[in-house]
Amino acid sequence: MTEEQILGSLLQQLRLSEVPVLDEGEAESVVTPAHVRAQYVALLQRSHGTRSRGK
Amino acid sequence: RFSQNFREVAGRFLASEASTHLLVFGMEQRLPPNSELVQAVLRLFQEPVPEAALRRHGLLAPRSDRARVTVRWLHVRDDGSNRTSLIDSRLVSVHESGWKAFDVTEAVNFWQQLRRPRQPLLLQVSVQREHLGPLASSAHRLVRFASQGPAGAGQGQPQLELHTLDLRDFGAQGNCDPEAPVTEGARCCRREMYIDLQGMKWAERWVLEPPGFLAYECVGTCQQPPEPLRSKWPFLGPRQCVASETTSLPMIVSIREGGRTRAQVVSLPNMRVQKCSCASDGAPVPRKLEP
Repeated sequence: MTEEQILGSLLQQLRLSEVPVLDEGEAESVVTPAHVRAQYVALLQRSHGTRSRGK
Repeated sequence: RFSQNFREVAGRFLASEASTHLLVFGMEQRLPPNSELVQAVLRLFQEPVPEAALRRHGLLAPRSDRARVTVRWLHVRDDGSNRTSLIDSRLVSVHESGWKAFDVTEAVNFWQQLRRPRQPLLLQVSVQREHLGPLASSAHRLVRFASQGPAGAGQGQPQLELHTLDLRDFGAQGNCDPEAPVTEGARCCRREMYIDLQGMKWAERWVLEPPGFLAYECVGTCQQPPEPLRSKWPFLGPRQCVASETTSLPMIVSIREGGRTRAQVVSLPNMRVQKCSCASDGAPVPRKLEP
């Protein structure tokens, strides 16, 4: 898994042609709302889930 | 016909008269546990056509002496309905006789995906005209395969050959031992590989979660089948240690939309190795059984 592959996959999923340029103020102002975090955790558990079945 | 509502449409009936055999193979205990099916071959014994019948056919329909034999996998669903999947098809000549081989690997792959308790492997063999149309010959009527005779008849019964590889010898070994370095010739295994996203410049200010993740990688080598098997399966390339199962990686990134910047979840497919296996180029990728 190379850095280019990860970046390529992320741009493809977001349908972007290049990395967005965010200034420091923008980046720091972003707060992750609870529902977004919950969605992230659910996806994370699901992608790990198959593994646990393997134990 | 005679309806006031519909205009009569007459058609010509083009029959392809197929004779169909249903072969049933009990499969339980046939495939050794922890083994990989490399190939499944159905062998049918085509019986010689009596000379007189051949002569009569030659006079009546000299155009073609071939018939199309098609093998389908028959799946009887829980609700009793049937469905078939085309597995193999080939032409046979009425002038030939003897064992005919059909590759039914995909049928056995489908059977392996059935829920237990599994029904036997059902193979539908149909013999049809080589092609449809007014000029098509009826050579297919002369093609006969020996079916299962009385017990002990032995000669010419349909046979199913299952060629497997023992994964204890030719498979991967799961996760690598984190304590032991992977040496030259070590068996294929899955090794931990951590990707530090925080160390990637482009990810700064853009990727909020995760800071990094375990991607894993497949390392090591696979044992190759010994020579007689390799020449038996010329279509198989060398066995390689590959990622046979992967899983996605969810992320939280910053998205600028309408002058505002907000957090959004995105999922990157095939980012983490779930399982490493020894696989050959050229091996058919089993089709998934649709529900």
